[in-house]
Amino acid sequence: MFEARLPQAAVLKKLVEALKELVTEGNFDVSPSGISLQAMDSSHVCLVTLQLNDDGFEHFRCDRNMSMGIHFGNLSKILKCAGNEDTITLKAEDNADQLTLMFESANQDRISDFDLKLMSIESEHLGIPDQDYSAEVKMPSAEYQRIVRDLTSMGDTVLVSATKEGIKFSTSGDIGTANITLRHNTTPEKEDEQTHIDLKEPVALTFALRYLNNFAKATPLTPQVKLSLTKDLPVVVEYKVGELGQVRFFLAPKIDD
Amino acid sequence: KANQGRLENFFTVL
Repeated sequence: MFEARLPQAAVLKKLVEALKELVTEGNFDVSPSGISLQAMDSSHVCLVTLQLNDDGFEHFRCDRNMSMGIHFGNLSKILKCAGNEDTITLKAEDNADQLTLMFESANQDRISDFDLKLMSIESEHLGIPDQDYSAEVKMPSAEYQRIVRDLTSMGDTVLVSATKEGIKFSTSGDIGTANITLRHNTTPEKEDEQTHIDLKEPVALTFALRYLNNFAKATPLTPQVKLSLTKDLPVVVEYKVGELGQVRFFLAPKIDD
Repeated sequence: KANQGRLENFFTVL
């Protein structure tokens, strides 16, 4: 059987909210080392990967590997019935066709359980090589959210260029052009408010803003986001989920004809 | 004008 217990439902609620519009369904692959997911959007332009490590759970048991096909919109409906502070337990028998979600309030005076019907989902897996990136930028996730939102009011695509001057986001559209540059900045006392630019070589890539905006739905998960860029490769936008693991969004760049 | 790349252009399908 599979059983996983998290002390705060809020984490799972935020995770599902972050990915449900991008990927409508996907397989939760459970194994003794945790829960993972790899799902592409319908146009195969972006990919979401999720890794939740067994030791990040309050309790984790998985007797045999299972692939649980989940409709994220439906999972989201169920998770809306959980309080943020509820303890949440996920349970499934081996080869089950449903996933049980149990919510317990902090003082244990309210216990509810919901069964989610599982789906059979055929999904292609992509091999993502371990990569040394030309530029890795850590910045406040709220800053990332603001930049991609602001630029969306001007254009459809963004040129992201990392140089020793900083990371620059540029767009243009019918009403004009916009450039936003963030510099390496370790001045703020709080590490969460700092911007770290680790540059091996300058790199510039063009992306669709619509997807970068969608990734920002993960902002409530964590105060920092990491962007990894290499020429001719998808950008990786990574949000850490405390000690539990991380969610990564990969977006294919625009390519010249 | 640049075209939107698909993930299969960059990663191997397993």
